[in-house]
Amino acid sequence: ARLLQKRSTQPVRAEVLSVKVDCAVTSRFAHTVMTSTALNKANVSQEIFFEVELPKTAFITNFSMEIDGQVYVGEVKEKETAKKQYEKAVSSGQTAGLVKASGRKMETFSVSVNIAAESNVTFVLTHEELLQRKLGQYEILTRVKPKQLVQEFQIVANIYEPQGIAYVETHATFLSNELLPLVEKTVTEKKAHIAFSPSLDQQRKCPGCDGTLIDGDFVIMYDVKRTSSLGDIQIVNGYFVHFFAPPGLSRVPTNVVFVIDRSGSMSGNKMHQTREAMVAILQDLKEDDYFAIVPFDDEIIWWKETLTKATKENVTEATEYVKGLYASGGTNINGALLKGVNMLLTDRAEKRIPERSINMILLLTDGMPNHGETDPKRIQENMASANAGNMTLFSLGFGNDVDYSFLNVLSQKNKGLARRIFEGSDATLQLKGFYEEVSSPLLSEVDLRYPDNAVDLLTSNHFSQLFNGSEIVVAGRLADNNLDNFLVEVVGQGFEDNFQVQGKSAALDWATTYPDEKYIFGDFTERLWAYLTIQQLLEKRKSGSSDEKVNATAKALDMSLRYSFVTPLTSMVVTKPETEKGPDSPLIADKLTEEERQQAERNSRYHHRQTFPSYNAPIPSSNVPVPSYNAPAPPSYFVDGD
Amino acid sequence: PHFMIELPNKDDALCFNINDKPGTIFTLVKDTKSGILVNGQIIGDKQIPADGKIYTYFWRFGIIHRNLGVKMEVSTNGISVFQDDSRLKLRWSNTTSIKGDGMDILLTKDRSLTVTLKDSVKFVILLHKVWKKHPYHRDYLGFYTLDTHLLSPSVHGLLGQFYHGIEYTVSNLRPGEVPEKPDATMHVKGRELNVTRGWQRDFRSDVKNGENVPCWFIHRNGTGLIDGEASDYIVSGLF
Repeated sequence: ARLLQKRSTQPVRAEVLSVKVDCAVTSRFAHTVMTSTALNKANVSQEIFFEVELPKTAFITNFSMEIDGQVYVGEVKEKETAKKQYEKAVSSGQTAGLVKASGRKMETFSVSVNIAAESNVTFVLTHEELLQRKLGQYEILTRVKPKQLVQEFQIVANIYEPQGIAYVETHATFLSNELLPLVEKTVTEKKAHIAFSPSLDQQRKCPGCDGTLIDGDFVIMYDVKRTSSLGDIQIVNGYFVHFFAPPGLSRVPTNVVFVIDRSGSMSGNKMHQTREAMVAILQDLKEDDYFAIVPFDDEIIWWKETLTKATKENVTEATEYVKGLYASGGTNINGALLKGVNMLLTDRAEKRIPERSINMILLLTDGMPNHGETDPKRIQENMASANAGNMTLFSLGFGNDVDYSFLNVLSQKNKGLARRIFEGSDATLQLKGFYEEVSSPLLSEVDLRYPDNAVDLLTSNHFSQLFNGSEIVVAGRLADNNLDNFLVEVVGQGFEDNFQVQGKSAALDWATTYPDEKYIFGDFTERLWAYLTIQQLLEKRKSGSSDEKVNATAKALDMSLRYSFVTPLTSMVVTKPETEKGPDSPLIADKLTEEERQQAERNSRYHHRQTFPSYNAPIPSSNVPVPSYNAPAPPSYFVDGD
Repeated sequence: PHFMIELPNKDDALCFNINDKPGTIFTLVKDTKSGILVNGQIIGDKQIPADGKIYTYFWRFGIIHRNLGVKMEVSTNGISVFQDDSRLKLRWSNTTSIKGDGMDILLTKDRSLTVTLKDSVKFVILLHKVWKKHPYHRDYLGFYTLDTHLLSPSVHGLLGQFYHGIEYTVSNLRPGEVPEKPDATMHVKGRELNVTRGWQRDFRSDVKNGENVPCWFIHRNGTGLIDGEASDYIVSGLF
């Protein structure tokens, strides 16, 4: 969180009195409140900025400002309605708050408000998200950039996991040897408490100077204990949630076709990083896996005609092959994918690959098909039709200009998912990391079943795969609010046998589990269910049939409004107080879609600069805290007409 | 034309204008090590406007990448690309994407030409189309470098000399002629220059209206900021 004052020719600092980040995680559902109070020390009124970063997976649920005892509260409205207000405000020359993309994992929320001389303002932003388990752990990420010393600075996290906490780790990019002991961590069987609250002096970069050490990411990682093969089912207040990631399952061998774009646009760094990542990924193949390599530009070639067992010799040979890949020519994604599908289907039909194994295609491309079939919609249809549910397609979209929505829909129609690979020195690690996430399937075709008459409004309960280190989450509403147990069954296909477990779940008695705690936040299971439902409806909006898209949009909007979530369909509107400069004006907070984030990044690359609401030409000054970004944009140099 | 040096690390920008007689050719980028050369020719208005000021614009750029054997001429009339023995002509009225040997071209109809030259430079040329019957103005071009980090430290030219950064400080802020544009003293290259806070426009996101970029304006054709004088960058031919 950080507070900024407006740039002006005669800057007078606003003093940040306090910055508090309070995060409560209850059964993976994180509820974070960021509070900041500032004092306008100038003898005239001035604009005070509040800028915080929140994870892009989080939904803002509330925002308020308290000025002179008066509280201005945000209201979630349908995006179109809010936009009308916003447009009206802009056309009358007023300013509005916005959410902007910020790096790979975060987005920035910023607002400004005019504060009278010697007055205080308190900003409170709340957001919620369901933490996702990746590579065996959950991560709570807090980004703090107060930019100046803060009288009261505090990060507090309380984690409540009735399933039991396996471990908790913390680290921060700004933690020096002096600050490290200030992180308090108390872990009991089902609760963890983490606190970090450096004093003014402990925040200082050096004795007597004003610079602060607090600038960066504070990260908490943890996992829960897993003992039951049925998973963990929690029933609270008429809603249930089922977390499924059973221990002790063997990995199912995979048959993977690497479909690699080596067209001209991949030349340079992208191709270099692809070669490096492929070398690393090939070493990670297990001996019982089968693999194929299909590089393509406008021509489609292949390393070997059929899938090959991942023996040491074959991997060595393949490694040499990928080292020789170079970029040139056009991009025939359609033809390459169909070749991959054909190889898997043929090898399966001719029993060259094990019967109990999972088929997958890993497409690595920077997009822009320009050879063969070039219509993205037709490529999506062709792939889904050729695949016919026989394999999973994972797409890795390389670079900032990749058409992510094309790859996302393409993968979703084929039981998989897409991931953006950001251009940067760590692209090789990103590629390898994604492969690690999806290369260890434990179960396929997983169904989580609940009695029809006991539950309704279920979130998705069928999953193509369960990967090692991930977790399946299903939530729903109980038809009978008084029900406190019901029969649960999970079936799937494992390595050697079919997986099938049954059991009864019981309602959780929070008072017994956490006797010393007051009611944490009672409706969290319902909110978790709402969050998950909205996420899935938003996905359906992209890949479903046209009827499904309309229904999903209407339902997601209705739920976003009902539960006060700022999603891509809604906006939060806060009305700023009237000032001598003008009447009330609304502030608008939106949720960005991945496409909007990408667009914003492009704009940020091309137009990396601060916009200023004032009419004076803004002047940078070393006395004024200036915005900082994750990675500074490259300088730009140009010449143009006036 | 106005030159803009944006320095995101400083959250600041520098700008200056350079004008000369219509027809003059300036060297914008010259890197002998990587074999890159960008020259631009200016053009004037159709007639001298009522205020008597002669405005000039770039209307033609010559670009050479010696190591790739690429030569390009981009003008308001069209684009010619020569590589080794082949020649390609493109019209601004088409949208085209070409992935060549060491060179990618993306032409957006009547708007922009993005060129990526392998392992060296990426730039965008914007086309500003003016109403044909405009009494004074003509079509003109803007040249924006997007990625220059692979160029050698010896890169020079009116734009190129700034590719590896510039150190300066600004002090003594004082009221200027116009209230919104204060003056200040800039310390750069061992000199003290009188500069004025103002704006110049970046047209990449909105080719019609542009976007105002606040910058320190260096008077007298950038004298004191650029190495030597603007006239030192005049050359006789586009290539």
